[in-house]
Amino acid sequence: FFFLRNLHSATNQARASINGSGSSSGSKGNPFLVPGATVATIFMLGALHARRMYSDKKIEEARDSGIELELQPDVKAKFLMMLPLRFISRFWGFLSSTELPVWLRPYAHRAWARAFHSNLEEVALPLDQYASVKDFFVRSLKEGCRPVDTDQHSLISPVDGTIVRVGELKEGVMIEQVKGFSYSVSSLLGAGSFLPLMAAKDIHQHDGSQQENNIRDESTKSWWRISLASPKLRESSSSRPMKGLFYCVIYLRPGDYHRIHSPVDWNVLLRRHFSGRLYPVNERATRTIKNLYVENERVVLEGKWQEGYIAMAAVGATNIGSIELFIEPSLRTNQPRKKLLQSEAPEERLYEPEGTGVLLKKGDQVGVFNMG
Amino acid sequence: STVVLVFQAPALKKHKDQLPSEFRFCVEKGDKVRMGEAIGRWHD
Repeated sequence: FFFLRNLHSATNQARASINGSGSSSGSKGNPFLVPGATVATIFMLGALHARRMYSDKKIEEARDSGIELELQPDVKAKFLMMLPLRFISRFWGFLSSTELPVWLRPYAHRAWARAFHSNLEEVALPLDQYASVKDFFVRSLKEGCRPVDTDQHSLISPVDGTIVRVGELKEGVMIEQVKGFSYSVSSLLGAGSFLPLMAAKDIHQHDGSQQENNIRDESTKSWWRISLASPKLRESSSSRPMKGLFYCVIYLRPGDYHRIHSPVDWNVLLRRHFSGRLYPVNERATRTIKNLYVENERVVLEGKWQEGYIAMAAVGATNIGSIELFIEPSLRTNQPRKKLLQSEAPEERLYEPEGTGVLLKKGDQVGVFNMG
Repeated sequence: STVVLVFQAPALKKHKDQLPSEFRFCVEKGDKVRMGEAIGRWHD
């Protein structure tokens, strides 16, 4: 306010002096306006950045002292909900797919790598072979950069990233998003999911009224609902090894390698695509937006492996709105919204042949996240 | 972006004379992982 008042008085003096001389400057613009606005903007951006750094530092200190932050919806999260995130995401995709002149490509990709800590030594092709930032983003890696763990009793990470949550799903089939808030796995994977815990419960707890319309649903998919129902819930006296349901949530930063691989040898039987929203999924968003992974656009692959049921959900974000499947190249995500308000039902596809689906070996490429 | 895995795996064996086959994660929250690294193991 002090700054603006001075600026105002300065402009008045300047105007008075110009009017006083009369002849010389005539209609020349106000000499203070542009530099004043520029200084004010830089000052404001600096203040916002300092505030952001301060709050990030507080969070870091809290985490280091072992304090788990709780869900705190804030004004920014509410503001995000009003933004046309899908339009922003698609526009970002349009910008990042702009073809760069060959001479500029190495500089652009190096700048991206520096900003987001990407490892350029692992990139498969010379940098000038990536025509746009988007091409560089979905880069593959040099042969041998990611050796796959060959232990037949191991499950591998399907992506590069940071472990957000791991654990076993007990009775409640809920995954904690952040301390004080959990989301349900069946919401994440879809109501029609073959999640074994639900399947077993479904069979025992169905009331009569739902029975008929579920029989049709059951008949089309029961052949492997029942086969996947967890023995823990099906036969308590089973001498077979008990089965538990486990989960692992992995966050990929913008600079990470973004191709998705197969965590084990498995048969992918079904794909379910939720159009959803495109909130950011960074650490701050998980602390401020409820049901983030259940709201966002995502592609769920369900199938079976040697130990029973397995599902993999690839969840998009504002800057990375597209999920492409190598096993189903025709799938398109991050499409313009048909219906503005209500959320569309998920779109499903059973992979042929029924009951076998698509066979994937551990480490096979399954899909890729992309910008836009 | 985020990837969520949900899967069945061996939990505790019923009989005491057998080795525990329980699936165990070999990573924890905050760990950085690379594609291809084991995040969990179990014994047959």
